[in-house]
Amino acid sequence: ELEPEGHDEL
Amino acid sequence: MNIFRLAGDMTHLASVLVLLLKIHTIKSCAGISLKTQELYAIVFATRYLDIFTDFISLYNTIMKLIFLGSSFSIVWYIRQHKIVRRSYDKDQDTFRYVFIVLPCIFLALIINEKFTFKEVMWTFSLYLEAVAILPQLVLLQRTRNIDNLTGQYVFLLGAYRALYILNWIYRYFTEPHYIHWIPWIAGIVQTLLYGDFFYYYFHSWKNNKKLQLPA
Repeated sequence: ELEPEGHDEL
Repeated sequence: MNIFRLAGDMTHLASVLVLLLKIHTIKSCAGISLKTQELYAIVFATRYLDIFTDFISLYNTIMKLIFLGSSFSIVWYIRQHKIVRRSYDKDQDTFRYVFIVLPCIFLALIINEKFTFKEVMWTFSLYLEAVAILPQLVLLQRTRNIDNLTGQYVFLLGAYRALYILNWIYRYFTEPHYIHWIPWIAGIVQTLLYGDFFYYYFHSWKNNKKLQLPA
């Protein structure tokens, strides 16, 4: 499983 | 989303809103470093460049908008509000921006996950957030003024830091491929600096208490 693109944290 | 991350976001949000509300209510920003607040506004502006390009969730977008709005509102109050700006002590808030901003730009250009504009700006925002508290620390050491740096503000900011580190530990063990050295190291540095901030806060608070004792 690959990580989704972009940063999901604030 | 885990409980540490949600609680971390909420305490971070609360710290900014508490400060904004306090400035709005008492019409004073005495003891607050405009430079630190401006650096935080730059942190959010450079980190959230993806706000209109990468949709992550409604929660994510709304939180970004609130952080941007509230941090720029704080800066506006200190710089522009006709009553609040009078309480800002410019002569004491002397930390030079270049000493903070330039090393962060330099570091973001050489140490990043991907050399693209958005990615470098995102990395810059992480480095900048780590050290943005420094002007506030200097101001606090200089003036020993803790009137407006309430216990709530300090507590919430510290809780945000601690909860984000717990969130990273949790995600590391529960999500595959969750390794992000840059935000982790920047975050740990930020938390250590915060510890220093807390130390001075506690020290000033203790001294003020002593001064208030009846003779």
